[in-house]
Amino acid sequence: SPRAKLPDYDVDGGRDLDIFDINEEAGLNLVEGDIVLDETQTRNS
Amino acid sequence: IIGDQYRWPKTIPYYMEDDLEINAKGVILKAFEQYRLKTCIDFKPWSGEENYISIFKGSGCFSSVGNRKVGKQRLSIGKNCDRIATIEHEFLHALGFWHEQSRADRDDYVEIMWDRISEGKEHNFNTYDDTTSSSLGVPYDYGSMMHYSKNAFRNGTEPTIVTKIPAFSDVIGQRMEFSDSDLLKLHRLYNCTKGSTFLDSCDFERENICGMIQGPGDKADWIRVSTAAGGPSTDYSNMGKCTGSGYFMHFNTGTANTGDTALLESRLVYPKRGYQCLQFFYYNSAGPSDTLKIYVREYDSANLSGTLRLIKTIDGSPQELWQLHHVSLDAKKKFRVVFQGAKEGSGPSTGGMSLDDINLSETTCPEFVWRVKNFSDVMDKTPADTPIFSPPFTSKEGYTFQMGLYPSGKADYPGELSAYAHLVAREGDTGQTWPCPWKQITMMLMDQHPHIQKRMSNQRSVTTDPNMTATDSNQFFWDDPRKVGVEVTDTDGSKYFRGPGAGTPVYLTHLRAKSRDFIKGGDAIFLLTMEDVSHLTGVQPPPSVSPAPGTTAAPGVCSNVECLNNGVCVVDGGMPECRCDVGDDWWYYGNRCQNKGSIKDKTTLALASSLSVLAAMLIITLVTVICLKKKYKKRANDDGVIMRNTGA
Repeated sequence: SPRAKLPDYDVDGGRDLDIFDINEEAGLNLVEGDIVLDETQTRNS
Repeated sequence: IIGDQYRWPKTIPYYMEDDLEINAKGVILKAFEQYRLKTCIDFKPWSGEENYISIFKGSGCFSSVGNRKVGKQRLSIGKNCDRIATIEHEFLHALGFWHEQSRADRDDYVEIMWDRISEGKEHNFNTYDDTTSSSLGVPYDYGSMMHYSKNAFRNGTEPTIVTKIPAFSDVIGQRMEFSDSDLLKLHRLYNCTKGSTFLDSCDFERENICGMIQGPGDKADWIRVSTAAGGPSTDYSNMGKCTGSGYFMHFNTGTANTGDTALLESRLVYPKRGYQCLQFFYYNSAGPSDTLKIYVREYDSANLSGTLRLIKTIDGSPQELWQLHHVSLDAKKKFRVVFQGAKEGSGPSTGGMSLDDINLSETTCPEFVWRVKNFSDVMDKTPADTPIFSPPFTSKEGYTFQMGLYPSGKADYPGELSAYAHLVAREGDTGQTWPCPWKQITMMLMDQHPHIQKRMSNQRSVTTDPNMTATDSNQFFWDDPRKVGVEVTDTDGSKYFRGPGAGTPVYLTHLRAKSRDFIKGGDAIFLLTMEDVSHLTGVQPPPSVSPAPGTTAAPGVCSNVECLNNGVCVVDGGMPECRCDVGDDWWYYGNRCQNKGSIKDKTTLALASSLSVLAAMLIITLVTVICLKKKYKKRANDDGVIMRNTGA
């Protein structure tokens, strides 16, 4: 198998990141990992 | 989420912010197409509606749950969120869905291992009781795309979610496509009756053959059978796995006379978009000169019995397999699809043409099909870090590309399929612009379920950014493969250059690839496309300069109308009308947008009105008090006189 002159590019940075991993790495602390609550909901919580 | 106030209209206005990545914009449009195909939910560019979804590149992938009625509701598709399932997942939140494992009854189906959850993340495993959240009468769905994976928020190496039925342990957390239950819930929540762009599907398992009919004026018939002399021996839907089922339609050319034709016509369908994709599996065991022709029979008031129009002739030598075919149609009025089998010459005394798993939808067809035979063997026997390549395919814009697949994963990724897209060029190629500008290559492993709406295919897209440079190099990544690639020799001995690949080492796990109908009859089918997405590099026109649907700018009608202050003239009901520019806290109004309003003016007006009312009330009160005072004073005086008179 021929090797490419330039290396391949991994669009995921070589990792299998689910939505929640992406958000955690970004430092987001959202409800259930990816849910944004509005002000009314936050007060209820 | 319970509450009608959280529902969106069935057509949701969206605005793609400028900061979105181009690949993400393209994948968002693909996600919308899946919603249109499988549900009654549609999306339209925002044209001034009060509430709309603003899609932007935030620092992750997130959304609110339901329509919050806040005007501009934000939904983030950040870095690494540009996968179709991720986008569909976030939009399911926006449509009103929580995660599957937050259902009130989830403890009946999964066990949450609280001691394995990272500290401070326990709140992510809350449930919502059945006054807040409804499961809409749908059983718990381990296969939902809204379910966490088994390792979500773990603090070590052990899973945080253990399924009560162990077989579902690796099923949870799928990010391929909507599950059947995801769709059922969406249909129930939004009262859907059909997919917006879906037209027809048939696997011929029922005797009514989905309302298809034998066409008029032919000499022979298509027959519903479960096996045919000369092949195939089984249908494609079930591959003969289920006793008493497994039917397909067959035109026996062995017994037909030369010149005979057989017409099989679909039921009537009513197009909305004006373009369709017909997909079907075809087994050709007929003579080499026999042909299958695809027509549309179109109806209008002038042609009540319909007019036949030839779309495509499918020829080629017979092959002992069910082949996947795509035919692009362009019907704009009521029509049927017509399959015409024709026995053109003498051929074998057995065999014929067979059709199965027909799907008709108002979508674009995939451009290229790469079939990998004996795929299970290929996965099991290909050494790690070893690619196989699709044939080179040339797009309509003249760029050639191919898919590189690592059946046993790239190095360090055992148990995975890894997939990469490469540009290709041959010596002497001309006419292309390098680096290749804004072409989105999509690699889809097709779930070969007979019904297009129930497929959970796996796809990833990459986009050629002409400005992207290779890692540790100043060379453009998507430059001419003759410059940045390597020369390879094709199976036929011809030579070409293959550029570097862009893709993912974690395209799909072997476990998932062996599930559903990704492998059927031993074979896997990859559907490949290369689409131009350069139009997505521009800004989505905001409503102030974008005429609403159904209204078009007509220079003739609008030529005498001048809209001031960046207003735009549109034709509404045949009359010219100015649509005025609007900002966050200001707006123009008037029949020529000549007046400016702002929140400040509004506040001043409100204050002035309030003060005026207050002053008026004060005056009225004062007058009333003075009048009453005078009246009582007078009465007191009169009373004194009477008293005096009485006393006298």
